[in-house]
Amino acid sequence: APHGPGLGYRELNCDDPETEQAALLAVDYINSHLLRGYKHTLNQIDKVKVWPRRPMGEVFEIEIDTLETTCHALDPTPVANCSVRQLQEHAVEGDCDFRVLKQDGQFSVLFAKCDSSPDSAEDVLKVCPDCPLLAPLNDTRVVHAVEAALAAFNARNNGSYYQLVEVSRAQLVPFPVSTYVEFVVAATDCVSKEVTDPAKCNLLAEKQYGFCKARLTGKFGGEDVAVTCVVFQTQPVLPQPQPEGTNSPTPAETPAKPLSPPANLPAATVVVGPLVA
Amino acid sequence: TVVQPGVAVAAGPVVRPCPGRIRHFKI
Repeated sequence: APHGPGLGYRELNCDDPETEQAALLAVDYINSHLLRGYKHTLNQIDKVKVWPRRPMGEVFEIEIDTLETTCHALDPTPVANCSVRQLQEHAVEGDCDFRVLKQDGQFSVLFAKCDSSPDSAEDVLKVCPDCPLLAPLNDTRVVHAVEAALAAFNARNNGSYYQLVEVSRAQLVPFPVSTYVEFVVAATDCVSKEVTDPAKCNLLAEKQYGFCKARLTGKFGGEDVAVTCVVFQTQPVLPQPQPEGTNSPTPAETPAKPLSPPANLPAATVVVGPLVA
Repeated sequence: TVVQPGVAVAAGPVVRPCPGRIRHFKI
């Protein structure tokens, strides 16, 4: 399109209600498209430009900062009721560029790009010198803590056998020396008390996810593991696009991802959390 | 030569439309 009068953008205040409306839609978009990790909440609107759009409507080019909450992406809790992850817990921020179309008074997302990054170690330690920092999710101590916690949860659980879906965050705590982990599990078609080979268990078609928090503390001669899991409402089976030529839809099945419990599970102090359906 | 005196403009607070307010804390 040729440049000319009338094709420039209009400036809008970042705290203008119209800008906020576009930004809140953008945050909803982020949270409804998250596949893993935690829901985010709006922290600050950085920039906004409003461009005319042909043949009608306007496009909001908007930059926003978000902060991670403590609600997992699969948690049905509305983000408005979720706490923001505090600096002491090693906060994570999101930096997002959006293009949001406003047409006939309705907003819709045209483009989204977000990067998230944890606060710097220096900044966390400035606020709280003894606070544990985020640990790599593939750290052997983290992996061990998750395996021990899940085995302990399944050992005390009379219902389905739960498989690991995702390790969401982890911290190596200096005092007392322990590993704190948060992870997601999902129910399988196996009964936890009867599982002999976890590799043969399959996730249920109607997914039932759980979110667990656990702490593994080393002690003389063994380890203590405390784990609490909250199981969310079942997720309805979504119709999957079928290749041409197939008539009968079949529910998508996630291949089982075996998680073998540690061979010699230490004596565990287990807090099995409420199975909230 | 007639010179118009300059009109003094009162210095008010500069309005910065962006970035907007911080809702929680800045990292």
